[in-house]
Amino acid sequence: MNVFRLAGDMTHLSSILVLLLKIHTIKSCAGISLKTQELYALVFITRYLDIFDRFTSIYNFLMKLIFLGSSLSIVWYMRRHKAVHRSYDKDQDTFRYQFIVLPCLLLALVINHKLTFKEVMWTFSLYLEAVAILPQLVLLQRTRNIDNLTGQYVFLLGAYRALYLLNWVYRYFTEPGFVRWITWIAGLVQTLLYADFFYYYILSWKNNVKLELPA
Amino acid sequence: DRVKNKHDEL
Repeated sequence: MNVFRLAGDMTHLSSILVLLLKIHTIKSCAGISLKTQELYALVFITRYLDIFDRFTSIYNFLMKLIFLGSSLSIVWYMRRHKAVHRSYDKDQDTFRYQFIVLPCLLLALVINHKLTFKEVMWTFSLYLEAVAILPQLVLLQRTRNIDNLTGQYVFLLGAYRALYLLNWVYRYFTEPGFVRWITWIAGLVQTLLYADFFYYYILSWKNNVKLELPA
Repeated sequence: DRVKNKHDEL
């Protein structure tokens, strides 16, 4: 565990806490894509199928539980909690799951380390995580009034990805034989998807104006 | 083994 990886995980955790804060305290999920949240829940479920039979560390085990629990509770809130559900921009959140899920599944079946169920699911979760933010980015672009918590949520998610890239660079130079092409390429694609958002986020922060993405 | 080591990140 290096400082980039830890900072990345903590940023990831913070992004989820920011989102839960918004949902739990303000009872609003305005501007948040349920599709992206459901895709993240699917990412964690398919990635952590090994949670009980492959033990790496207490830290990993607890973080897996937290990610699974929080992502499922966010989906539950957005679907089942009356007040929260009412604030959901359903008509704007129109991205189709199948455009994301099917290509990722096919790719995982073709490009993987080992053709077993768990391994294909793990690879699928990497590909899916890379593009799961797309419905959220589309929704942001359609939202005229992006509130601070939503902006921070997406910013933290992007920062988490950038820190993971640094973690891999660090590990490449410090751990002999550390090469993970599938993880790296999926992670790089994922980080690049945030580039445009980052540009406007930093611009709005610098000029001290409300965040708005050009259509 | 290779597959086992791959899973040490979140």
